[in-house]
Amino acid sequence: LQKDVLMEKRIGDLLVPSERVAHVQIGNNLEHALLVLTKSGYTAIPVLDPKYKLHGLISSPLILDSILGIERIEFEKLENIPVEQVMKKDIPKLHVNDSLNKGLKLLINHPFICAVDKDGYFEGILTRRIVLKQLSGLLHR
Amino acid sequence: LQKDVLMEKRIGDLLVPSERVAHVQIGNNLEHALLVLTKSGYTAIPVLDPKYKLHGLISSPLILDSILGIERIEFEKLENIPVEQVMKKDIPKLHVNDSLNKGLKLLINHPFICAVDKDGYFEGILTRRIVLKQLSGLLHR
Ligand SMILES: Nc1ncnc2c1ncn2[C@@H]1O[C@@H]2COP(=O)(O)O[C@H]3[C@@H](O)[C@H](n4cnc5c(N)ncnc54)O[C@@H]3COP(=O)(O)O[C@H]2[C@H]1O
Ligand SMILES: Nc1ncnc2c1ncn2[C@@H]1O[C@@H]2COP(=O)(O)O[C@H]3[C@@H](O)[C@H](n4cnc5c(N)ncnc54)O[C@@H]3COP(=O)(O)O[C@H]2[C@H]1O
Repeated sequence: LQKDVLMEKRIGDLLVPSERVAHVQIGNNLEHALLVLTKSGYTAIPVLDPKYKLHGLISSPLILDSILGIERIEFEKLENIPVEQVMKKDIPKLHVNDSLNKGLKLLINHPFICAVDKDGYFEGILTRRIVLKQLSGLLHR
Repeated sequence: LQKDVLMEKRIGDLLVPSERVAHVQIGNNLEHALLVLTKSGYTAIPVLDPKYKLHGLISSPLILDSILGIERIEFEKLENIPVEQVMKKDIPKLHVNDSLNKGLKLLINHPFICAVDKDGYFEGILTRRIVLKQLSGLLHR
């Protein structure tokens, strides 16, 4: 019974809200994106436009891989590559009224999932940490 | 009942085995470590010595933060800094006979946990992905 209550919880109640999520603007270059990732300490963050629409994700592996040369990492290329060219566009999304059940399935292969409203505006992220904490609480009772 | 069977499973049965885990040697420099991270696609990997003893973890946020200057990321410093100086030494560890119950609690705050034998030799890693997959299977039955 407790299991069913948890699995039907709305993900909207478990999100890291958009104002607390580090992100980059779609118009930025990779040098700026790597600085934001480094300063925030996160390995992947959302890419938004000025109206807060979600366009994709950018991560340190994606950035570093895009400047990997034959012998060395070509850091000088960073300022000339736009985030839009390297970001991952094909990403799973959730709606705030989706169930935890649906979120859990997506988190198996993704460290976090972005939540959007019906017009595609960014609402926050559901993370593996939050869901593992909920599940651990359920299983240890 | 099914819950109890799963939670008492030995983590040894769920590990990514050591031979399939990307790692760096403790004697390497940060430039080499960043190349291994970039080529493997992972954001954090174990640091081992030639005898396969575990010494810590190295990650792209730790490397980038260590060369973050006032105005830019000082990439030229990478080849002169040893991994040992920047790696995270204080990390949780599991024994192969520990239960999934114990592993789940540690995975709340860590994307993966290293497993070692009684002498500290590296056996593999327990990842959030593997545990989320097990839990999802349990909860969807
Ligand atoms: N400043 C911090 N304080 C405490 N713990 C920290 C932390 N930074 C990282 N961690 C821990 O490390 C995990 C992996 O972080 P990572 O940056 O690779 O991967 C993160 C990051 O890519 C993204 N993320 C989480 N919170 C974020 C935020 N506020 N803004 C932007 N992205 C975020 O979601 C992924 C999964 O997050 P999750 O919390 O499940 O898992 C986090 C969390 O358990
Ligand atoms: N080549 C690939 N193929 C398929 N999926 C991939 C992948 N690379 C990354 N992922 C997905 O992204 C998640 C986060 O990867 P990350 O490298 O930040 O964080 C990883 C990485 O730091 C480490 N890790 C996992 N497998 C590893 C391996 N074979 N060698 C070294 N480190 C590994 O454990 C963390 C958590 O791994 P987890 O599997 O739970 O979660 C992985 C997995 O769901």
